[in-house]
Amino acid sequence: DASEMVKQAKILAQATSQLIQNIKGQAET
Amino acid sequence: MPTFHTKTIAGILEPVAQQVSRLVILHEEAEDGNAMPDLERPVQGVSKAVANLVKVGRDTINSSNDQILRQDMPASLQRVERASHLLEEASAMLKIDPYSQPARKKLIEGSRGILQGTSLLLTCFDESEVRKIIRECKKVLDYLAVAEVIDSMEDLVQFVKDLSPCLTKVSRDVDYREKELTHQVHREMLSRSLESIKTLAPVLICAMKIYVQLVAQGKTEHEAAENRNYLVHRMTDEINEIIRVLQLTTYDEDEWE
Repeated sequence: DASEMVKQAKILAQATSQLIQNIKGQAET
Repeated sequence: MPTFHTKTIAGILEPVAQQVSRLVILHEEAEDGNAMPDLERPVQGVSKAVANLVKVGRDTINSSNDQILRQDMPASLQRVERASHLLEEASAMLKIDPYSQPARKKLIEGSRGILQGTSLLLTCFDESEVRKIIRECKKVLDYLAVAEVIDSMEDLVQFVKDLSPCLTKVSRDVDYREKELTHQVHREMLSRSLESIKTLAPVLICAMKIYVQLVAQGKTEHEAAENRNYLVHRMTDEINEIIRVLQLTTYDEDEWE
């Protein structure tokens, strides 16, 4: 249903942000 | 950065879109790069989230009777799955060589793929929700189409009983949709048409009642019929306008420009 889809998409977006922060953290040093 | 059509989609994807853009810039600026850290854990986090999203997506496809959704949604799921595999491959490659350039490219491609795939998935789902509202709008159009043949009080009472819940649902759904859109012009168009319908509906019922009463009294009803038909056409036009605006996307606007 809609709320579950939105919830899972949000979790994925956060996980992706987390990953990019890890990558960027390294790239920016 | 892409423009997202609804506030829900924008709220989820805009922060990631900004980060992906920044990542691409960093990659271009520092092509030689430093050694990458171990990305196994964050990549696993993404893979797990992708698996959960894909499961919800597949359940949605299987339980939906919307043929367009059933046709379009699998491609978006495949897109996020492919992206997730790219990230896993990159993580494995970086474990062996933390300076690997192909791995960095896969990281960027994978991050972009997650963003694009999730955007496609949410848009696909959103369009299906819009089609549901349009179906309700078409029910109202069907009821309006019979307004001109109603000539007894009994039929009028039934007409109001049928039309009212449908109109209430359209009104509620369109009102919610209007608040969800990021595009100000589309919001105003929906709001304007919705207000017109709310004003016209009771006036139409009143006009139909006058017509029915004149018929019952055997009096000339020509003007009453014209007034009723005018209101039916006004309402039909407004519902058709709502259907048109609901289907507009920001791409349509760009094309106009």
